[in-house]
Amino acid sequence: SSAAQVVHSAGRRFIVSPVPESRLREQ
Amino acid sequence: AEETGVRVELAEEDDGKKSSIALRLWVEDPKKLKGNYKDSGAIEFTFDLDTEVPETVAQEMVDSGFFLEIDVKIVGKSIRDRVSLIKWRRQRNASGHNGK
Repeated sequence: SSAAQVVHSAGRRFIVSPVPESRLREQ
Repeated sequence: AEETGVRVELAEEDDGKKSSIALRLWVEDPKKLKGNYKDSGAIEFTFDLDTEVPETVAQEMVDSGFFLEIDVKIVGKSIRDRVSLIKWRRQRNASGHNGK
């Protein structure tokens, strides 16, 4: 899935990607 | 670092020199937060270790709709914990280099 991006008004870019697979299995 | 339910990790190798570093943050234990973040993804962002403040990034994440205002403290603390660890490691590595 293509990573979604949000750029905050202050200029910082936030890139949303799936949570690292390895971490999900640990729960 | 005490478990806040929000996980912050390096999103790239830390060469110990550059001031801005990529981090990745995600909700590992949604129960510990007030908002509903069940299947929210991981958020990647760059953080300047020299000039920026973790709580500012947390607020920007709230502004951008990733978190509720009520959870801004937990998010800020989670970023602060990781940033302090990175800085501590850098100092320790730096002190290690000059022939200790």
